[in-house]
Amino acid sequence: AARTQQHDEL
Amino acid sequence: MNIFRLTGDLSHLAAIIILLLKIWKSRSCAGISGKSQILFAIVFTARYLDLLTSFISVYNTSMKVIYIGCAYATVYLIYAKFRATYDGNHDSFRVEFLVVPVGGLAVLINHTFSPLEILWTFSIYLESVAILPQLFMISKTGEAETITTHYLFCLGMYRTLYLFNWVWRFYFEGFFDMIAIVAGLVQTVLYCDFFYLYVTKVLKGKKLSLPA
Repeated sequence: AARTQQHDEL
Repeated sequence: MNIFRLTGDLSHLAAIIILLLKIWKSRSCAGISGKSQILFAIVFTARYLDLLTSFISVYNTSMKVIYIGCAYATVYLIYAKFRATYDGNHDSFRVEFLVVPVGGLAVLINHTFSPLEILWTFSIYLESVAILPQLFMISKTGEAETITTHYLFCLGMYRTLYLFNWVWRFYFEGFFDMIAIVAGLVQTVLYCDFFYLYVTKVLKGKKLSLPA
């Protein structure tokens, strides 16, 4: 699954 | 950032502020589940520990700080300042039935087996069900003040708008986070019954009351 290294959503 | 995410965040912020103002102005937390509010405080605390480890944007950091601050302020108003008005007898949902399974699930199903990541996952799972004590309380008393229903509507809309945000991000950024999406779907489904009552009753000027 594509996901960023950090959680950028609230 | 897209329009769905921004309006979702603002809807979430509106919900939090509506609740704080309702309690503050009426000097009462009648009809509000303190347990749900404690769960939301736990959710924000577990999720926003990354305030200490990573910086995303001024917007991101400010919103996190506001959400956490408001969550604890709400818990303080319910359990300390206006404790006398807290309807503990009707707030009888057993939260351990949520926290324990959700904690177990976060340990089993996560993106990375690390403390911060497990806490983030725990917060996502817990948020999806954290409103249940509040909905349980309303089903028990059979009614809700109109301002409380506005709070619930904004809170429900927030995750619903995030679902559109995730569709957007999948198409335009190729980004998706399965944990957030599945939990967000569960969270939104839990509000469906309430959304129906809100549209058919509250928006037509009637008080939300359930048949006995």
